[in-house]
Amino acid sequence: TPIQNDLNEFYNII
Amino acid sequence: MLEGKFEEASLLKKIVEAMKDCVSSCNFNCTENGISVQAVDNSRVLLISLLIEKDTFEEYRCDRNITLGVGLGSLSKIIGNGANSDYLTISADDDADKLNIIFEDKVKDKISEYNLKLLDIDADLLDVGPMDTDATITLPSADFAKICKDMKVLSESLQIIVTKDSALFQSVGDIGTGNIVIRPKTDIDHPEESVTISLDKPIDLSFGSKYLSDIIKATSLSQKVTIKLTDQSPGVFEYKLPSGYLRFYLAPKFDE
Repeated sequence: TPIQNDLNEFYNII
Repeated sequence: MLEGKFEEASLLKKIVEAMKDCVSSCNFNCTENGISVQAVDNSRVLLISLLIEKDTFEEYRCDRNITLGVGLGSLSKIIGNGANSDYLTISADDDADKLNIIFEDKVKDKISEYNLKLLDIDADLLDVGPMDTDATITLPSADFAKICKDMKVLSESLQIIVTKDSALFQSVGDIGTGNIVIRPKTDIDHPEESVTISLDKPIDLSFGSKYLSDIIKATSLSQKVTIKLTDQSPGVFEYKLPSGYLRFYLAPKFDE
């Protein structure tokens, strides 16, 4: 089953 | 002082309906150019980016930048009280703790006024910035909604595979599998029915069906949806407003 990523892995918190 | 008058209450109703199930509250950032929102769902998988440009409004003024923390469930209840065709004016003072919402019936001599208590919301902002896109698909938003609904009966994941001349939507589940292929099509008589696919690099990405179900709640906002996909990156699903947009950034699923 593919694992769900979260957005923190792609974007920096400003 | 902020004051924005919508020609029809239905536009704000549709925007709030499209957002409220994934984000319970968010900051409305108001500037002289319009109103913008960035909010992330609780699981931090889906991000909403809304821009309502000032040209969207019949009348608009914002003397000083203000941030309005809004509970979307509460806002939805109040704006549900107005008729779709009413004028809808939202206004707030610079240091307001409430948002004024006024409906004006265009036929009857009737004005309804509500106040929504504002919230103090301390939310992270993510730097989504501009990004390169490997593949862009534009298709009728109703068709995309049906694809997502149909595929969801099979699996928690929807795989999107884009090649030069087609986009394949695929679900593989315990009860069976499903494939839907769409190809570019130009419909001169009904341009809203056209499908375009532009591709720099083939794409194979999987997304959670449950999040796609939230995204397609924006279907009534626009006849078309544009899907921007980049290898190993969140997908962007954009519904255009008359002047502005509602975008969803959805983190993909990866195989272990």
